[in-house]
Amino acid sequence: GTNTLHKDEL
Amino acid sequence: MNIFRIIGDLSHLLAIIILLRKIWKTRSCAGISGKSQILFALVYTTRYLDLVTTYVSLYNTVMKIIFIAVSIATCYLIYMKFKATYDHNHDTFRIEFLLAPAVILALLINHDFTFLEILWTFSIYLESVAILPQLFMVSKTGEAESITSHYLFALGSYRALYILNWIYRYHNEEIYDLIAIVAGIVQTALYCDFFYLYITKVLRGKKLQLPA
Repeated sequence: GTNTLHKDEL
Repeated sequence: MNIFRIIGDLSHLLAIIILLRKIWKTRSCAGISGKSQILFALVYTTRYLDLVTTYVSLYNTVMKIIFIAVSIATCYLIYMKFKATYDHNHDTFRIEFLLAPAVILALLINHDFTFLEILWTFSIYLESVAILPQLFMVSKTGEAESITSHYLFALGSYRALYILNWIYRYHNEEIYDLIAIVAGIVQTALYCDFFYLYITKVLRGKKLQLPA
């Protein structure tokens, strides 16, 4: 999956 | 979490603390682009609205609050407290030429057409170009104080380290986000000539002089 990344990044 | 992202976040935190401290200690925002600081405040307030909807970790929440608070405090110092020292004549980049494309692009290219996701995407696109008014101002004045160049180096390093973080996460966790990656590469690329000048000049004790 691609867009789960930024939910835990600043 | 990985070492690249930790160092990246700390580099980011260092950058905004360096800037706030410089303005506060010297009681002057000479050489600082207020327009870039407005853009950064906009970047953090639009990106971190999820503070109220999702809890990721204490670290994540604390850092988001700090970034929002420090960026707004910096704008306050520039445009209110020390506005007499604000250099209008050299801070002339037309930020509407950055805001409009970021809005349009966020509406066209995003992962999900929802309010928070569009705001996040806008914030990612805007952050990639938010430093342009500052770099433009440095090129117009032809030089930057060494503290300002340390600020720029720390700020530029943060997203460069995030690129390493994204490579690490793609390799180890099989996840990636093309919007963040492409914008992050653009953002880092904008610092390249500054990085070159910083390493060849500032680190040798010379002043950062840009070819006017």
